[in-house]
Amino acid sequence: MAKKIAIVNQKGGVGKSTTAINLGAGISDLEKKVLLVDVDPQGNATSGVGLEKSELKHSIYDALINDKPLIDIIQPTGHNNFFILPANIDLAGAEIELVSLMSRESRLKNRIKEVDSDYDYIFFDCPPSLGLLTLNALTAADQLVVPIQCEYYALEGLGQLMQTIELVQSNLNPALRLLGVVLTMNDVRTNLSSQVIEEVKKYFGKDVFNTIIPRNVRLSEAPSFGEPIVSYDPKSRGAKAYKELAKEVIERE
Amino acid sequence: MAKKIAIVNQKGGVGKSTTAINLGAGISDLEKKVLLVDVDPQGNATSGVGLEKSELKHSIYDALINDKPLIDIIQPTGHNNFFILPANIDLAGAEIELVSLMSRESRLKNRIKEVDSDYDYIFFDCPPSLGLLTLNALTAADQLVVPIQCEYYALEGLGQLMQTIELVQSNLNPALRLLGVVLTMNDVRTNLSSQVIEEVKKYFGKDVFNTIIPRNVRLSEAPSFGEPIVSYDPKSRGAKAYKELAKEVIERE
Ligand SMILES: Nc1ncnc2c1ncn2[C@@H]1O[C@H](COP(=O)(O)OP(=O)(O)OP(=O)(O)O)[C@@H](O)[C@H]1O
Ligand SMILES: Nc1ncnc2c1ncn2[C@@H]1O[C@H](COP(=O)(O)OP(=O)(O)OP(=O)(O)O)[C@@H](O)[C@H]1O
Ligand SMILES: [Mg+2]
Ligand SMILES: [Mg+2]
Repeated sequence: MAKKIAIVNQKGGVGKSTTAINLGAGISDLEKKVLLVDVDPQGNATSGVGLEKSELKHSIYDALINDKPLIDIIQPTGHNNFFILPANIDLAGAEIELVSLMSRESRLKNRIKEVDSDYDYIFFDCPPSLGLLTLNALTAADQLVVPIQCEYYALEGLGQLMQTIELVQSNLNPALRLLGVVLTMNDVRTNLSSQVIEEVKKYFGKDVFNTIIPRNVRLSEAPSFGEPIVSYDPKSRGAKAYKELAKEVIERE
Repeated sequence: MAKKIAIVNQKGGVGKSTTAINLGAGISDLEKKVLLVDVDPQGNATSGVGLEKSELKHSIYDALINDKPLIDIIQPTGHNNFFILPANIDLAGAEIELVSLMSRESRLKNRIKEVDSDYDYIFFDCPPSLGLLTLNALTAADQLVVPIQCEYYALEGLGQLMQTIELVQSNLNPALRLLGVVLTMNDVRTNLSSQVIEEVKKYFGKDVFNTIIPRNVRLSEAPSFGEPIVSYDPKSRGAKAYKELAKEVIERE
């Protein structure tokens, strides 16, 4: 049975896709078989691991709406032990089509069962909203990781996120629990970053991962080569941080 | 009749709220009366101009769902000539409640008519999605400004955004036109930024504003003081860039 982890925060641009790809690849380097599920119509996780979205024959849309078997959609990434259930723009239509379907929040959960025993870890990269796609990921997952940018606005949406998680726990998925909060894009040169870090640690206490991801341009270059940071630039500060985070996630299990 | 400009991009964290606040304040400094409409349930524009969201008696939710007069909701910001129609978490409910209402995409457009003649410019800060709230802003506006971050993923969603704009133009708002694309968070030290700028100029040609907003930590500090950059740190590179952009927007009219 795979450990299923949703990467979620409705605030935009906080490092969800970057964390899903690089934490996923970091864990696959520790002899674990990992599936990355792209639940965002933007498909950044899909292109970030090197797939060409316009050439996809099938995508997660076909799993959610057309009942296509997952094994016909899942593809290998270029990284060992690391696979992806890709997304493209079709998924934007699914959010509307799901509204009228039976058990609309549980469609992803029911489909993931087909491959649950094939993987050690399954990660879900969520879009920047708390709509039906994110709810599907929160229902399919048993744990969640929340990336929080070291920026002032990052603190604003946390209450809303926690409220939504509690609603999911009481209505859709009682087993869901917070695995941890990861601070991202830390710029050690600014006071703002250290102030935000202090606030987040006050709010979340021991739920904050010890590993803090630094702002590192190599992390934003890697997706243009379609590679996780651990293969694009293994000696970079970004790669070291995500390797540390991968170890910490496995230890927290 | 006010010029109505939506700030839109479904990619998260690209600088929509930062542009809405600082372009708005920059234009209000040029003897124009400006209203900022916060259409994002996260309410970053609302807190970014210094309002306390938990203390709001009324918000844009009451205008969209409860037909409350706008003049009872709009508040002054601390900045001269600059007003806000604030948002709070209630707005997250509106996205669901709007689905079943008559002319659900035009509710904001119909309400804005009440104050159209009171302002020279009305800006709409959109959430990072292309759902009903963003559609309301695109239907109420007559022009749009698209912030694009100087990052690889920034190029990915542009096709989807242009597709949505065309759908809005043919079904909801034929007058809607692109005022311009503004490049944000430009880090002059990295090759990545200059590559993205080159790509965006190739794709959008003369629709790209000459003013490029640099990455500047003062811009991310300003919201924690509830002030636009032009009053928080008028000599900063961020303030100079948004003053330039304000002049360019007025000239392009
Ligand atoms: N630690 C980092 N250092 C530098 N750049 C980063 C870092 N993490 C992410 N980025 C860059 O910042 C941008 C936002 O990150 P990313 O796209 O992963 O966020 P997201 O939360 O998935 O965004 P969205 O809300 O649109 O899904 C991207 O261009 C990414 O390459
Ligand atoms: N030019 C800049 N330089 C440095 N930081 C910036 C700049 N522009 C915006 N920021 C910061 O980057 C983060 C993202 O910007 P902002 O919140 O304005 O983006 P957004 O597109 O409105 O995000 P969302 O998609 O969540 O609505 C914020 O913390 C903001 O303070
Ligand atoms: Mg993402
Ligand atoms: Mg915003």
